[in-house]
Amino acid sequence: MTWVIAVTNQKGGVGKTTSVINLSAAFAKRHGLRVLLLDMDPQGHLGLSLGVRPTGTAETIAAALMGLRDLREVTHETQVDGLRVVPSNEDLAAVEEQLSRQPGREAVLRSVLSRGVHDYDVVLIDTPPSLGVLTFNAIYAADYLLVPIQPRLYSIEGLRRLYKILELMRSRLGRRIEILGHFLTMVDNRYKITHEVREDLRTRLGEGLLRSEIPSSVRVEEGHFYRSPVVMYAPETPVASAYLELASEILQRLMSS
Amino acid sequence: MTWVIAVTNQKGGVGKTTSVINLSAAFAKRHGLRVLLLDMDPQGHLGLSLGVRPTGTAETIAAALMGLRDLREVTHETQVDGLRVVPSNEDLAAVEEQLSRQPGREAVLRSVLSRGVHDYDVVLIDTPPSLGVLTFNAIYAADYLLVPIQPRLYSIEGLRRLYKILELMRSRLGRRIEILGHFLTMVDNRYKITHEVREDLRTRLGEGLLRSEIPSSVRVEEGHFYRSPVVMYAPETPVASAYLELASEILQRLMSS
Ligand SMILES: Nc1ncnc2c1ncn2[C@@H]1O[C@H](COP(=O)(O)OP(=O)(O)OP(=O)(O)O)[C@@H](O)[C@H]1O
Ligand SMILES: Nc1ncnc2c1ncn2[C@@H]1O[C@H](COP(=O)(O)OP(=O)(O)OP(=O)(O)O)[C@@H](O)[C@H]1O
Ligand SMILES: [Mg+2]
Ligand SMILES: [Mg+2]
Repeated sequence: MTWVIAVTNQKGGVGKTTSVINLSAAFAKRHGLRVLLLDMDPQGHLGLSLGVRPTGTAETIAAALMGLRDLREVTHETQVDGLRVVPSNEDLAAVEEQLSRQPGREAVLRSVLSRGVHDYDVVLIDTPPSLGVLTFNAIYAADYLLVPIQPRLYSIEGLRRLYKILELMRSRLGRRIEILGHFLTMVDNRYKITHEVREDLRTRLGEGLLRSEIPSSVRVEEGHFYRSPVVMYAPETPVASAYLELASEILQRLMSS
Repeated sequence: MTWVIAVTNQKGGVGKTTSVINLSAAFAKRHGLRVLLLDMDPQGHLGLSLGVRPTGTAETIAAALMGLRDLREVTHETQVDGLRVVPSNEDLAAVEEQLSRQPGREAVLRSVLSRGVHDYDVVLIDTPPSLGVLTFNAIYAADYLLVPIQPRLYSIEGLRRLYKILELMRSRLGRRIEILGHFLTMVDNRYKITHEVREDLRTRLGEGLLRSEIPSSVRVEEGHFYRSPVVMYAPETPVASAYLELASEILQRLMSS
């Protein structure tokens, strides 16, 4: 059984990539799971943050999406045991243009994954801050979504379009993709807005808002700098234990679904 | 003489929208300029942050891009004297799809502006966190670009593709668009990375890095909450004076170019 989970939110800079990195390290290190990461964002920060720099496009997800390479051929080891990554680079933006002209353009990644993920327990997909063909592919390939939310004004407004897209994938394409949970990131309790948005989300989302919250912390940036997930670089810090808690809460939800 | 300036950076959450709001308020209030804001981001935060909520797509930039409305018909007053905004909504994403199939797809916004901006001194364009057709339109319509940068790892990597696009607009479309300047946002000097990136950018960009820096501050979020630019809501605070300084530095560069 392989769980495929896409981490997505159209709003930029809310901690999508940071969450993919730290949740995956927690799954691999703490829970001994075999994890594959996919970078569907042309910015390519996911691979870079794990010390993986593809020398060319043939070593990235773009080659697999275009049918030029097998998934296994574009999968790279990382310095974390049990954690592998399929990186991206700028050329992924060109692939988006190409894919958007084909029939069934949303379903390309799902068919790539159908041939190569049996060796993994969890596949986590990082997405760009936009709701275009690349994100459609990540959502369509996923069984579940995780939605990081930085508690700010309009955090909720921005989710409406995502819900609409899920609705259309169900009604038009017969694909039932569920949101496993939303979770708060970069939480800073000095901001009045944090409390207001937390209350608002609890009321609107109920169980849909995960209990674990990720605090804002200088440690995250330091971790990027040392090419190491903060759960490994500074495991005793509040932000690291928050990600470890979040990982456990997510696994509990997966097990009981 | 109308200066058209696009504020852009593919990286999400670096302060593009916040900068457009505060620079425009500084231009209008401090310098008495007539300013028009355009929201080319389907998230629509620019209009919302200034208290402008379009009731339908016919009142947004999408209608002007599709040739259904005149620019004047989609321009809204704001509570700041001398500052008007053309808002967006989610439907702008659908317009991106439509535009991308037309010849000269990058040049649509520029032709819309050619018929309606003579009454303004400055036009500022907010862009989404992606380098797609909407951002191409904003860049192609602009005389200058401003690039906000949050000093983080890979801040510089992410700019490569933008420089490439400017290069292609010059060589293929004969459009010379210059970067008026890059500037640091959400600066927090507790982070070691801030100093490293600042030095690195100074070395690589030289004059291309504006002197004024925007500090990280709780006040920004409070301003959004009260639907007021921080330069008006809390003008004595460090972040407000930083934006006022940045606005002066930008105008000096424009005057001497
Ligand atoms: N808990 C945290 N505390 C402090 N800083 C954080 C935290 N999480 C993320 N950051 C920082 O915030 C910035 C944005 O995070 P990240 O790049 O993970 O977001 P993203 O949603 O992936 O952005 P994009 O929309 O551009 O893909 C980064 O500089 C990151 O280091
Ligand atoms: N100087 C600052 N100090 C503290 N917070 C800031 C500052 N500037 C912006 N922010 C906050 O950071 C978040 C991102 O800012 P903003 O939305 O302006 O970025 P953006 O680049 O427009 O994002 P997107 O890529 O999604 O369009 C917002 O919540 C905003 O309130
Ligand atoms: Mg990211
Ligand atoms: Mg924005």
